[in-house]
Amino acid sequence: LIECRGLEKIYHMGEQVVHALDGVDLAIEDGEMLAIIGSSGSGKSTLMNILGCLDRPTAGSYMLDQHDVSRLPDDELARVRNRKIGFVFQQFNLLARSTALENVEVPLFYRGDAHPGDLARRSLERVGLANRMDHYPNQLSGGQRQRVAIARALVTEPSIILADEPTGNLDSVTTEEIMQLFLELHRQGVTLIIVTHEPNIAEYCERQIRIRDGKIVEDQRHGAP
Amino acid sequence: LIECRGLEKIYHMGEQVVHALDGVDLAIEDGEMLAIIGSSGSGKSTLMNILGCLDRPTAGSYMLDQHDVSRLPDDELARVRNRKIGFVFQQFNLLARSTALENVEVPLFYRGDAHPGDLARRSLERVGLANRMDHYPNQLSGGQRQRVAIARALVTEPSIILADEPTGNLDSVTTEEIMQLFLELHRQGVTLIIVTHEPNIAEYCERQIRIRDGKIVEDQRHGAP
Ligand SMILES: Nc1ncnc2c1ncn2[C@@H]1O[C@H](COP(=O)(O)OP(=O)(O)OP(=O)(O)O)[C@@H](O)[C@H]1O
Ligand SMILES: Nc1ncnc2c1ncn2[C@@H]1O[C@H](COP(=O)(O)OP(=O)(O)OP(=O)(O)O)[C@@H](O)[C@H]1O
Ligand SMILES: [Mg+2]
Ligand SMILES: [Mg+2]
Repeated sequence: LIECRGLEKIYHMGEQVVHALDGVDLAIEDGEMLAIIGSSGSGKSTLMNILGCLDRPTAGSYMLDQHDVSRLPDDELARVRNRKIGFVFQQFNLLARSTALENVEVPLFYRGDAHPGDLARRSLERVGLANRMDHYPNQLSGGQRQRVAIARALVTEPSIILADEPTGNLDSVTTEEIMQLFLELHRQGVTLIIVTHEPNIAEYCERQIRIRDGKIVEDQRHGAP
Repeated sequence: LIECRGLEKIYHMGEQVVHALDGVDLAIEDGEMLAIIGSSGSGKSTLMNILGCLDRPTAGSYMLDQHDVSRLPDDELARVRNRKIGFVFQQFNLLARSTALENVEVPLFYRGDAHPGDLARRSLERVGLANRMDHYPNQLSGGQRQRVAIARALVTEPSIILADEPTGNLDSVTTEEIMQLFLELHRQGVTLIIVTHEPNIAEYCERQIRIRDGKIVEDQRHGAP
């Protein structure tokens, strides 16, 4: 499904050069559930943004469903992204002037749905926010905002979900509920890529990849049944 | 040092009433290190904002260092806050158009320091960001932004530190470094109040308070040496 070769992301800061990604090769099968772990600043979000078609690498290739993503013009890239990928951002990226419900409707509007309200409402119910739909982001707790971001990523039922630290602001009970939701999607055939700092979240995933200084240093599969 | 009686925070959303805090009594001694735990939406950040003089309760009283904080006008409140309290926000609240270094200098400017650069630089070094001082927030990883927020909270050497989920975006090694930093401050007599979802972070604290639906439901001290 996903094939990356030699991915690099380089930033130039005056004299300084930052190698956020420094040669990443990665192949991901349809329907895999994989965890990406690594220390702060190691390159996880940078990799996720490229996988999610939100950013382009400085070098290297990215094949998604046999399309060379790097060849696509911006509007084409946006269409692939909206159709196939749901993205949970590390810092949520909600629209401040839209309610929780309106935020979750956005991806449905993009794909042309006439009546996004029902699907959006159900998505918010599944993350436990039935009674917060009309709240604006600044009227929500940190963990509630995180759950709105999750609901938004799931509402179009994408075949690939990229979740960048999706439970960082959640207590253990709510975290468990979200992981059960992800496992359910996995059982339905969705491909899940989860960045996490928490070993017990990584445990849920059949495969774990460790990133250090922009490179993959470990790639392990569990003895999954 | 801190004495809260009957704190309430009520929001009116059309017909709906949200009791973010629903009668909180809390006494905190000088030099205590305490953890606040509780599920998403239970009222932790609301309580922290009141303790940090960033918000006023709807009802109840808050005595800080024997001053009735609720009696103070806004500018007086701001002065108390800037002199005594360092606050690490759950979502960092960095200035987007200032570098990491400039962000950390802000509290020093407020107190009238002529040469904030040195103290700010040292504070960033202590959180491992010596080589990221000239980066803007959008050029930093999530965990790096969190550490800038921590460095900013510590730079004026406040006597009270309020940290709202300070390690949510950090890997275990970096988390350990930050907790060692907090323990060091604790040994120097600083009062620390840490909101956390992680039981192992709560373990570092000699006292743990659990909040549910805007009320304190547990208040335990460890057998601390
Ligand atoms: N401005 C507001 N208007 C209405 N409701 C609000 C407002 N701010 C917060 N709330 C509600 O108050 C409750 C407590 O919020 P708070 O941010 O204190 O939770 P929290 O314990 O910090 O949660 P988390 O662990 O998710 O950060 C939440 O249910 C939230 O929806
Ligand atoms: N626009 C940019 N300009 C310069 N450097 C950048 C930029 N964006 C990211 N970086 C740097 O690239 C490195 C990787 O960043 P990235 O956000 O991928 O880390 P991460 O693994 O997600 O970290 P965290 O766990 O803290 O979220 C970091 O050291 C960061 O400072
Ligand atoms: Mg990141
Ligand atoms: Mg909170």
